[in-house]
Amino acid sequence: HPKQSTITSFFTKL
Amino acid sequence: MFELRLEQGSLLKKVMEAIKDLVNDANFDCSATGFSMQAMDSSHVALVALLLRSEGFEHYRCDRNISMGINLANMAKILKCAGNDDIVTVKADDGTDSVTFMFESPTQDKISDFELKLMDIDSEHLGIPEAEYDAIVRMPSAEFARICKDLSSIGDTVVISVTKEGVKFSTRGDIGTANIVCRQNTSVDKPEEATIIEMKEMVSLTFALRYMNSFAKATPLASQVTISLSSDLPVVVEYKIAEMGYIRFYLAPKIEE
Repeated sequence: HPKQSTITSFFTKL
Repeated sequence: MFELRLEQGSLLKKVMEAIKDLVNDANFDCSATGFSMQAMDSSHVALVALLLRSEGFEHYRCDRNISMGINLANMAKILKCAGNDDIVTVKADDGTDSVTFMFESPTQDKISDFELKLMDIDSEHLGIPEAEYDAIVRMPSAEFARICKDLSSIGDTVVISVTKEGVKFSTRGDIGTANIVCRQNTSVDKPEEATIIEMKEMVSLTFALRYMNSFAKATPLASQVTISLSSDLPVVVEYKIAEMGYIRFYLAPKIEE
């Protein structure tokens, strides 16, 4: 099963 | 102080209906540029970015940048009290811990005001990089909503694939599988009925349908939706808000381990 990634693994915190 | 006036108050109602189930609390940022908000859902899988440009309002005044922490369910409750044809004014004084919503009926015979308490919200602002997307699909928003709803009766995830043939939405579940292909179609009478596919690279990504169905609550805001896909990025599902700005939903893909 594919695993759900998160937004924070793509976009960095400012 | 901060004050905005929107004759088409129904627009704010629609915006709230589109995001209130996805995000609990958010900071609304008011600046000379406009009224904006960025927030993630509680599991950090989806992000919503809203912009309503100052030029789009009948009146917009922002003496200095302010950030208003708001519980979206409560703001939606208040906006539900506005009539669809009401003119909406949103007002906050510097240094106060509340924001006032005023609703005026078009004939000015009913004027209501609601004060909503602001809250301190620790929100992380994310930098969203400008990206070149592998494929961009523009299609009728109602069609996209229908596809997500139909597929979620079969499975939990959708594979969105863009090829030369078109855009394919696929799912599988206990009862079987489903595939819906939409081809480019520009030969329609009305531009809002067109499906336009710009593809640089073939792309195929897997997403949770639950979120797509949540995004589709923005359908009343725009007749078209834009879906931007790249193999190593969250998908962007964008609804333009007439002349004013946009609501963009970013959804992190499901990735094969």
